Amino acid sequence: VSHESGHDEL
Amino acid sequence: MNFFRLTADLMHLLSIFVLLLKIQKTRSCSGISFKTQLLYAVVFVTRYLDLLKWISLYNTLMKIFFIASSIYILYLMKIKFRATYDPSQDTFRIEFLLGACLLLALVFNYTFTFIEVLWTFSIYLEAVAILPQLFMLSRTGEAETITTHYLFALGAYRGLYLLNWIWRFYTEHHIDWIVWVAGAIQTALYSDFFYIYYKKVLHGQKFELP
Repeated sequence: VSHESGHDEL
Repeated sequence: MNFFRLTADLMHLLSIFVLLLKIQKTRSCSGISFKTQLLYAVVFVTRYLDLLKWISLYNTLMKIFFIASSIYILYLMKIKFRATYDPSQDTFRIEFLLGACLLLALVFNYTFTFIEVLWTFSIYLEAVAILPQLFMLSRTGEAETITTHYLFALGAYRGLYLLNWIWRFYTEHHIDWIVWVAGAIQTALYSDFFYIYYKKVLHGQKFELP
């Protein structure tokens, strides 16, 4: 899993 | 979500409440850099362009809070308590920060799209947004205790995110170079502050630069 999963952090 | 990330986000929330408390209680924004607060507002607005993209209720509520509170702080500083803001102390040139971050975001990003470049820009800008505040602190050489608590909470939030990334790397194989590098730089900027905060404020003394 990389950032490809979207920016899930604030 | 893990312990480090949740604690980090709560520290971030706490820092904003401490800042609001400082302004409301002293009815003054002296010692606070408007430029840093302006940069944070730019950071939140450019990062959360994906506000309508659903990740979780937590995620959406936090985004709304960060955008709204950062704009509210600008209102307090620029309108409500304008008389207490001294621009002659807040002289850091943010044009260079904005320009450099935009340039970096255009070159080093994951995908060259409008939303993604602005997201990257916000990551780089957040890393250096505290500089006008730290510069102001070094110029005046001292700070109100509550202002140092604000800065400590803000720095702790970044430090905890580093632990969160280490945790996520081992548990989820989550990799995010842009955020890691920017986050490491951002945390490093607080090191001098942390040292003086530990030496002075936590021992009941006033925050003064040596």
